[in-house]
Amino acid sequence: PLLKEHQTQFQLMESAFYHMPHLSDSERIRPYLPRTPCPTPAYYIQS
Amino acid sequence: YEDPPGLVEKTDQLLRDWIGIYHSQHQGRDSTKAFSMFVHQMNVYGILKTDDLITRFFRLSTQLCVETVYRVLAEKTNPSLSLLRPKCYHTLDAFVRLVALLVKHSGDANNTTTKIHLLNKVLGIVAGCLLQDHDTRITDFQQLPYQRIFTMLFLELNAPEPVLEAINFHVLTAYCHTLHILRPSKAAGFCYAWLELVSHRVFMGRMLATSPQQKCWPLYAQLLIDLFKYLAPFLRNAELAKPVTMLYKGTLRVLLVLLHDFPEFLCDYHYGFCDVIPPNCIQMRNLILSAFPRNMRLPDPFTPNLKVDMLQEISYGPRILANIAMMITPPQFKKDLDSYLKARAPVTFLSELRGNLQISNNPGVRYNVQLMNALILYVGTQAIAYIRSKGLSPNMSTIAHSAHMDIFQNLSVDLDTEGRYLYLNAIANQLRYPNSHTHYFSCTLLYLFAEANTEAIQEQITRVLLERLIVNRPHPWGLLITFIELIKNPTYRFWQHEFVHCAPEIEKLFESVARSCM
Amino acid sequence: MVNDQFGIVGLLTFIRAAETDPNLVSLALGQDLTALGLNLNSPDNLYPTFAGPWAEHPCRPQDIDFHVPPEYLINHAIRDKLASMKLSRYKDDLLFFMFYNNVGDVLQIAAAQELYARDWRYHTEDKVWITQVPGMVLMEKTSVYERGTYYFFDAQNWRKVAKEFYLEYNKLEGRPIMTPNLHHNS
Repeated sequence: PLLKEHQTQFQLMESAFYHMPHLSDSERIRPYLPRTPCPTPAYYIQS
Repeated sequence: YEDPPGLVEKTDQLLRDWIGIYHSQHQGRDSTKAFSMFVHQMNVYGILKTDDLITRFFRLSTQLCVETVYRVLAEKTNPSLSLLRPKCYHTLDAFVRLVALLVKHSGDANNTTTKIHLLNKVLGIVAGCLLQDHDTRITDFQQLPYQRIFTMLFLELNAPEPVLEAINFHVLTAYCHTLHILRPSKAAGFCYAWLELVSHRVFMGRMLATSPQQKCWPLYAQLLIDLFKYLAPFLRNAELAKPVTMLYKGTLRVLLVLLHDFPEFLCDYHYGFCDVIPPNCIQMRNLILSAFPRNMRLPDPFTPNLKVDMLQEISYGPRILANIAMMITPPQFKKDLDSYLKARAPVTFLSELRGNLQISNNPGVRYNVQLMNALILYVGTQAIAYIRSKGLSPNMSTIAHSAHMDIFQNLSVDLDTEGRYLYLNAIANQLRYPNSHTHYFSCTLLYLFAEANTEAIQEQITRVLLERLIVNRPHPWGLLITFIELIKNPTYRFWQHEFVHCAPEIEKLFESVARSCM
Repeated sequence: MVNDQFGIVGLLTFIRAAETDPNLVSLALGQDLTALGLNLNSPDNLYPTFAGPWAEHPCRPQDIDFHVPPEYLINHAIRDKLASMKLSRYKDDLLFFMFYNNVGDVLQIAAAQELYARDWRYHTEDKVWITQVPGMVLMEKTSVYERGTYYFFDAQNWRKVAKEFYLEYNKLEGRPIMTPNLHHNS
C-alpha cells in the first residue's frame, strides 16, 4: 500500500495530470501559425 | 519578508515597462538596444543598489508573472486554452528575456563568476517560488508559468554567443541542481513539466552530446534516478492509475531516445538506475540493460554453436560508474566480507550473511535490495579479478570452488523465496552486452542451476530469466545467450523439470520461447 | 513447486491475468515500444527532433527553433502589414504542403477543405489525394464506382502523376469537417 507521503504525491500528480503541459509551452510563440491541435481522421497521414 | 516600502509597486512598474518594450515594434527579438536604457531605469529605481534588493526584485517579478498567469488561466470569458496560453507566454517570455540579458551583461564580458552567481540566484528564486506556490495552492498549482520560465531561459542561455558559450557548463550545472531541487518527490504537482524540461531536445543535446568529456553525464544520471525513485512506489502497484501511466509512458519514450542516441550513457549508469527501478518494471529495466556501445557489433545470440567463451569482448570489463564497495555497509560487514573472500574463513560468515541483508520481517520489504545488488556485483568483480590473478579466464570450471561461489551458493540455499528472487535479479541485472561481467554472471547463473540441491532454486532461476524474456522487446544480449544455453545444453536437463510442464500455458510459453531462440 | 509469487506459478498468474485484465499486468508483459511514435530504426539521432515525452510524433520542421541573427527577425515590424491567411488564394502546391506538414492540426483540416472545394478528393484507403483529369472521358461508370484516368498527388516526389484507376466512391472522404470551436484565425 502507498505510504501517506506517496498518497499525497499522487493527489498532486493527479491534479497536474488534468493540466498537462502543452507542446507550445516549450516553444517560442508563433505569431502566424500557432499550434492548434485537433483530432483528424484516422485515415489522414499521422506523421 | 518585509519588502522595503514601494518596492512592489516599482517592480510592477518596471516589469510592465519591460513587457511593453519587449513586445514593441521596433525592438525585434534581441531587445539589446532597449536593455541598456532599462537598466538605467532600474538604477534610478534603486533596484540594483544591493544584492538584497536585486534578490527581492527577482522574487517579486517572478511572483507577479506567475500571478498574471493564474489570472489569465482563470478567465471564464475565454475558455479556449489554446488562446489563453499565448497570453501567458506574453508576460513570461518578456521576463525571461530580461533575466537572460541581465545574466549576459552582468559584470565584465570576461567575468563569468558574476554571471553564474546571478543565474544561480535567479534559478534558486524561481525554484523557491515554485515550491512555495506548490505547497500553498496544492491541487490548484499550475505547472505552466514555471515550465515556461525554465524552458525559455534555457533556450536563451544556449544561444550561440561567445559570452554564453563560456559559461555553458555552469548553466547546465545550475539547471541540473535546480531540477534536482524540484524533483518529483519534492514537487509532485510539477512532475510532468519536470520531465518535459529534463527531456527537452536542447537540454538533452547539451547535457549528453555536446558537453566536453561527458562532464554532465553524472548530473543527467542523477535526474533520471530522481525520476525512477519517484515512480517506484506507484509502479509497484499491479494496476497503474492514468496519471502514473502517463508519466511512465513518457519515461519510456525518454529512455528509448537515450537507448538510440546515447547507449553508452545507459551502459555507464545502468547500475544506479537498476538499483532504484522496482523489480516488477521488467521492460523498463530491460531497456536499460539492452544498451551496448555503438562501436560494438553484437554476435547474433541465435547463432548455432555460438562459442561465447571465445569472444574477445568477454575479456574486458564494463565501466560501472558507481562506487560499489562504498555501498556495502555497515563497514564491519564489508570487512568481514573481504576477510572471507581472502581466506574463505570464518565459515560463520556464510551463516550470518542472510541476517546482514534482511531489514525487516514484513513480506515484500524484507531485504535491503541496494545492499544485495552491491554485494552481488562486488563479489562477482572480485571473483573475476581473483581468477585472472591465477592466469585463468572465468568459465564454468574456474568460477567454482572459491570463496566467491561459496557466497553465491549460500545465498541460493539460505534465502527464502523473496530473498532468492531479489538475489537472482541482482545477478540477472549484469546480463548485458558481451563483457567480462556478463560472461561471469551468465556462467554463475548456469552453475547455480546445475549445482542446485533443490528444484526450487532451479525454478526461481528459470522464473527470473523467463519473465525478462516474455516481456516485449528489447532483450539484453546476455539474457538471451544465458537462456539459450540453459535450454539447449543437455547438461542442465532443463526440459526434465516439473516446473516446465506444470501448466499448459507455461509449457506453451517455454516451447514458444525456445522456438524463437532456436 | 514454489507456491508464492516468486516462482513459476507467480508468473502463470500474470499470464492468466493478461487474458482477462491486461491493465493489471501491463508492467509484467510490457508494451510495443515501436508504437510510441519514435523511429527507432532511424540512422540519425532522435533527440534533435524529440518533441517531448507526451508527443506521439517527432517535431515537424517548423517546430524546431533556430538561432538566427536578430536582423532577420522582422515580424515585429511587418506583422500588422501582412495580409491575413486566405486559403482560396493559394495554389494547390501550398495547400498540399499545409496538409502534409501540419499533421493533427487545424491547418491540415483547413487545407483539406480547400482541396475538396477544388475537386480534389482524399482516398481513405490509399491515403492520397486524387482528382479527375480535365477533359478525360471515363472508361466506366456505375453507381458505386468509376474507372478512368486521374491525377494523383505524389507527396514523395511532390508532383501530380496521371494514372488509370478503379475508383470506388465509398473509399473517398466526404467534405472535411472542422468543428466550430476549432476555426482557425491567422
